[in-house]
Amino acid sequence: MLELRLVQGSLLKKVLEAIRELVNDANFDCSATGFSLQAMDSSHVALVALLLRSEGFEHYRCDRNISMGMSLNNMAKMLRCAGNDDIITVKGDDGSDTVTFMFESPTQDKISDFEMKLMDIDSEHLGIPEAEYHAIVRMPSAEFARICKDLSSIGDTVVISVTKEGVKFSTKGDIGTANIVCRQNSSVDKPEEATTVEMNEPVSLTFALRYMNSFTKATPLSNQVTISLSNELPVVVEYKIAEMGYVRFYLAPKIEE
Amino acid sequence: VQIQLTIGRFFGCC
Repeated sequence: MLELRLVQGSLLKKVLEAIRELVNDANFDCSATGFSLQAMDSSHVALVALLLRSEGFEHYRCDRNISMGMSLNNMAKMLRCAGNDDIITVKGDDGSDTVTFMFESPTQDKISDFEMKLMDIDSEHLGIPEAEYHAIVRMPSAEFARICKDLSSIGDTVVISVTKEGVKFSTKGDIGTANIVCRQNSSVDKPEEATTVEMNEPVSLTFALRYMNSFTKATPLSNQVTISLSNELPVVVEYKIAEMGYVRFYLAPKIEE
Repeated sequence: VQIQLTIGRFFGCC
């Protein structure tokens, strides 16, 4: 038996919109820790890891670990029927091949339930090693989204370089080149507008902009994004979900050969 | 020539 009641139902709607472009079908894992997902895109270049901790739910009952395979597009279709202020409850029964989403309006005058068919999904669960990153950039998520969108009109890849000066996003294409440098500005009064750059070693890595743009669908989840880079590792683009957890996107770099 | 690496190259199956 599974019953997860999320008062801020809009969070689940935003999570789905954040990941469904990257991943079509995925197993949602439910345990005492929380509601989580790990899935790769079809070309195995990017990986998304989601965690919604059990403490973030108003009511969280998960009698035993359960994995539910869902089409994210179908789930998004159902969650789009929930109002932004609705309370969302996810219900599942052991051995059942369906999951139920219940939506309650804030005034309790409208209660809907949507039953969705589950699917069997073969997915390999990867071990993501704990890593010390060479550089960690924190910046406004909207600014990062703007940069990825702007650069993708010039080129297909972005070189992200971190130095003492700040973080530089560069691209080149048939029509020319572009460089955008963001400097640390942590003295600003509003923490959500701050850009901070922690650097242990200079880093420069190349990534496909198509994936970066897809990650920025998570922008509505958080005012800030954290970009962790190491020369030997996939970049991690993390959007924290207030009080609850995170959506992390991992993207393997491109290399010259 | 640039080649795109995959996630599997970095993260092992568990």
